[in-house]
Amino acid sequence: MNLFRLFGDMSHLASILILVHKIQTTRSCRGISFKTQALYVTVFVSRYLDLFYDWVSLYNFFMKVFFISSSCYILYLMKMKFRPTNDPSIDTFRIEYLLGPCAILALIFHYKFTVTEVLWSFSIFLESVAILPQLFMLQRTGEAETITTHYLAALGAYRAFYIPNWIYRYWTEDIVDPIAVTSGIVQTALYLDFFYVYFTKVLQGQKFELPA
Amino acid sequence: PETHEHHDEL
Repeated sequence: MNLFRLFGDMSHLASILILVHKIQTTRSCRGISFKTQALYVTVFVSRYLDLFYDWVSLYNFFMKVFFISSSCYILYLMKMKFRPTNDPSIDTFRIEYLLGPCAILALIFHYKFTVTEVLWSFSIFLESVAILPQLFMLQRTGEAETITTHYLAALGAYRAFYIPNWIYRYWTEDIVDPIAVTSGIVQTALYLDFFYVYFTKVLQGQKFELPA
Repeated sequence: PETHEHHDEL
């Protein structure tokens, strides 16, 4: 564990807490893509199967349990508790275009050809693009509540922190994880547009609005 | 460098 990774994980944790807080306080999941949230559940469940057979650390264990349970809880909030506030008609990204290619990539690129390792690769590839339905929805509506943008910024920061973590681990431990690194760079790049608007508008006190 | 098969990252 190094500071970059710790900051990354804490941003990830914060992003989820911000999202739950937004839904609870506004009593609405307006502006949140259900598809993206469902993809995150898929990501966590397919990646953290090692909870059952591999022990890393207490920290690792609790974080995994938290990510699986909180992402399922968010789906519950969106589909049950605040269902009327969820508008599927603007959440139109075709996720089969993400799931299919990620499955194929996982079959080609993995560290071992076992069910859990292929699922691990699949989860890494899927995570890198899971935010697309959300960004697509943002693009379509052209605006977002400020709290939603904080959620996205924390999620993007999590990915950004992992990059210096990998550089650090390369120098200090002489290990590199090519699958995680390449998809991590792709994932971070997807946030660049969003970050530009976030820094130039939201952090200056303006509303998040995309130029028409 | 070595690639790690042991997934210790989240």
